[in-house]
Amino acid sequence: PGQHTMLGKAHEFFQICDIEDKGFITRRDMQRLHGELPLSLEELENVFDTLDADGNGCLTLEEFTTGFSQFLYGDQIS
Amino acid sequence: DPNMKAGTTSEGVLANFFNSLLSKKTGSPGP
Repeated sequence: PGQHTMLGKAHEFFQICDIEDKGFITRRDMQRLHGELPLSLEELENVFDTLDADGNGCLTLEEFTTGFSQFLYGDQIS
Repeated sequence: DPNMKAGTTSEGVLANFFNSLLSKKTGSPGP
């Protein structure tokens, strides 16, 4: 039942990161969050690398949502 | 186990990141 809410939240958070509304998040977008979020640049890069599962340098909404699911529910979704 | 440690660290940073986004959405009502 909570999955719809989760997807909505993931989309909201994705838009916070995707400042230019490109439809994907780059490493640079992530670095821009430094100052807005209480995380260091190193931590933000770590987050990007963790979420960017295929390592192509672009974080899609799908990858972002997968990462958010893992945060919420653990490693149940693969 | 170094792999296990790396996994735990990433999870922790991810949790920190999403928690920060959560508090950003709810914590600042704005002007």
